[in-house]
Amino acid sequence: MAEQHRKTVLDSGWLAARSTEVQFTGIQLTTTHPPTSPTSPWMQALVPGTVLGTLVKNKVVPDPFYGLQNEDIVDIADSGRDYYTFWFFTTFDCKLSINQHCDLNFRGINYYADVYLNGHEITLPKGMFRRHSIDVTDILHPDGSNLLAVLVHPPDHPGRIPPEGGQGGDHEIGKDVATQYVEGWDWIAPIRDRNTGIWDEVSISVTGPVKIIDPHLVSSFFDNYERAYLHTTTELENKSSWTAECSLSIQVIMELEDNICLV
Amino acid sequence: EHVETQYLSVPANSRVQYTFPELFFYKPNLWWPNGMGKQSLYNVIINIDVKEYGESDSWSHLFGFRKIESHIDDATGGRLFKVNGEPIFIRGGNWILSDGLLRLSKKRYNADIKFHADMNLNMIRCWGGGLAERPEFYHYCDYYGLLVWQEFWITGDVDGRGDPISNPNGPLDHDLFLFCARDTVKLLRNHPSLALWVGGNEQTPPDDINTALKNDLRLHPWFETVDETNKSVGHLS
Repeated sequence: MAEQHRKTVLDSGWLAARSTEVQFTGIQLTTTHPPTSPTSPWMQALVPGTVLGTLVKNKVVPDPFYGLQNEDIVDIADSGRDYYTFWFFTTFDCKLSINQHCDLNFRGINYYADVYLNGHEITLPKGMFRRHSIDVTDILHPDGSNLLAVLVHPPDHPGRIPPEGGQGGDHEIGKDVATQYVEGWDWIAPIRDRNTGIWDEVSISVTGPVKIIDPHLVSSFFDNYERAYLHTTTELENKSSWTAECSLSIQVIMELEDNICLV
Repeated sequence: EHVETQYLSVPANSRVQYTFPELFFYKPNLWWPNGMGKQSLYNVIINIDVKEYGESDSWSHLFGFRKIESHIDDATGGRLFKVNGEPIFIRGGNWILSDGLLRLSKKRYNADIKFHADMNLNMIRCWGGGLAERPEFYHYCDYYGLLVWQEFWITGDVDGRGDPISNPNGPLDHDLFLFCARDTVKLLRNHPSLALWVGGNEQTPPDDINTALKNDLRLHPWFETVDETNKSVGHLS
């Protein structure tokens, strides 16, 4: 995989709670009233994962993949959206030195979210298959300890499963840019929360003033593959307020076997 | 010999695009699909140093030298594939996703994809009603040599077919669909196993989306070059 060498994945120590059972705002959760342990209404959360994944992990609902247990889990069409609109909360340490910048990255949110970090609110736009990267440099705590709360909302059109079921249920989910099997298909029963959640990796990345973004590697061939070229294009972002004089280098190492490289 | 350093200035508070001069390789070890040869991978590392600061960022990706071509065969109407100029008989498997509740893990991807390679398959088709698969999925497809046919999020049942006909014009927000498609392409485009982007399952996306996708994903004219010896036409792999 592409590796950002300054990336810290946030995949442990998360808590979750149903939005209707938490009486604090995101600003309060990330300043004066952070949850401190998995005590009701908070529970240990699966991140990356979905709301239903977290509920199954905590045995709040039966595992939908056994027998007819899926029938015992209320469908979002009957419960309403708020029932599967969940808070996810965690803390992380990040202490920056001068001229360093920090991004908070979400590789996949279904379907959109309100992010609160140390009392600051950021809205993540809709769409299951898009990454989000937020420059949080100016809102990190100087002492390095940070409070993060994410309120995740389900897809706009979760639909209703007709009594006869069918491929894609009533097809309402197709109005959103999200995975379509979640209303049920010939190979799977409906997913009750429509896979709402922080379904892919969350990370923080710390860089200097200039950041490398989405390099594109392309190879071209000539003379029956004897002659090849590697074409590399990348975006660079200078977040500082002065012109950055840079040296940009690329190195290609033959990967022999697992982690043995020929340089 | 495969190290290149360039010096440039990046203006304050700005975002620029930079292209290195191409790196030359003589007889590179090529990446081949399962059953056709080795899946040779190179580790490409990009670093950026800033004067009076030091190393500012670095990035790396495993990369495979390969050229994948495919076209619809007039005689059969089927899609024929070539890898590095060699025709390949596609033995493919359907893939929906690892887990219905999206409990995705590298360990599971490794096991599932190695299983496909052990079954002597050489392609996995990611169904449009599932996910744009994740970098961890593609990493193991790179490693075990499974070509990937990746569909975007359109299916016949939900978008314009079925009875009654549903969502004939696809999702409500076409700009959002295209934004997600472009961001997904940027996330996955460097994986050698990625063989084909497909508009949807059993259904063509709405015209505006389909046209935009075809335009965004066409071969960049810059790579349609003729070699100075006019012996061959270089192709974007």
